[in-house]
Amino acid sequence: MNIFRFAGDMTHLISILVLLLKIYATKSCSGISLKTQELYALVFLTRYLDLFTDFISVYNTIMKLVFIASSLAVVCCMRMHRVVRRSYDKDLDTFRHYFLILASFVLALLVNEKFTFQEIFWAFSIYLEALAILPQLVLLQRSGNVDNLTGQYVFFLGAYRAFYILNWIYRYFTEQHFSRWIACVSGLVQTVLYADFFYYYFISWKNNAKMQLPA
Amino acid sequence: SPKENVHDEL
Repeated sequence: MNIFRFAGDMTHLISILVLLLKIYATKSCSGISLKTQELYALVFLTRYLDLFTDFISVYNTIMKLVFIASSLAVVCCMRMHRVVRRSYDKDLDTFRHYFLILASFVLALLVNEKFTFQEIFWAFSIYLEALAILPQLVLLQRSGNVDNLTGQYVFFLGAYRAFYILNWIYRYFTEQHFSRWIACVSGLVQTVLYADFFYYYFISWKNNAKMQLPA
Repeated sequence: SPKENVHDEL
């Protein structure tokens, strides 16, 4: 494992911790898209079907379990917790995420590394992850204001993608048989989706002001 | 022979 991949995993982990902190400390999930969170839970559940069939490392196994558990915890909290649920911006979170699931599944049936149950769901999870941030970005766009923790959550999530791209570049040059264009192209698409958000994040950071998105 | 690509990333 190289430093970029590790930095990517860590920023991914930090993003989830920031999200849990926000929900736990403020007892509020305003600004957070339940649809994006449900998509992430689906992403991890379908990608880590290999949890019991392929062992990579203790690190991988623990991280997979953490990602599955934390994504389910966020969804459960937003749906079931009496106080948290009340702060959910339901009227702003209207992105039709079922289309993203359908599109990703069709693409996974057509473009995969092998036409097997596990490989199709692996490809599905990669495509869905690339698109899963869309309901979240649309919600932020609609509400205009972005509170600090929500902004940091999305920032770390974007940093994770950026580090993974550096990781693939590094692996491309250092490993003999590194070719995983499905993950690379999807990862690139996902990072491009963040570009707009990053722009406004850095502007607010530079001006030391609360982050605001244009209407 | 080229090693098969396993999904070793998260």
